[in-house]
Amino acid sequence: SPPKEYEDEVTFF
Amino acid sequence: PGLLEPTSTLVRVMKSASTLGIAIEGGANTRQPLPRIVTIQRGGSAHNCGQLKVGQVILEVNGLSLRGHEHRDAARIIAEAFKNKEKDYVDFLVTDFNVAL
Repeated sequence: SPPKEYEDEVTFF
Repeated sequence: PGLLEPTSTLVRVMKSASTLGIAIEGGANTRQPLPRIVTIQRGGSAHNCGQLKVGQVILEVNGLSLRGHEHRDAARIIAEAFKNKEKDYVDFLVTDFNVAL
């Protein structure tokens, strides 16, 4: 299946 | 290296501050299939190290490939590497080329 719509998920450490 | 062999760099980040001080985006099943560094915070361990750069893609953490790991899973691996008290460093294998290798 094609990639999902790009998710703007960002994680800070 | 040839055109299809982007260079990768092993960067050892000493745990010199209480935070790692990076932010990542991407992960498996997104358009950025391996996590990319989007922020390096001043004063964090990564900034103190001086060798990680915004835009680099993280291929491995302590020898563990991030390929196939979705964002939260990759984030957990990085967080656990920093929390792990058995090591006073985290090894990152990074590349400046934004590819999935």
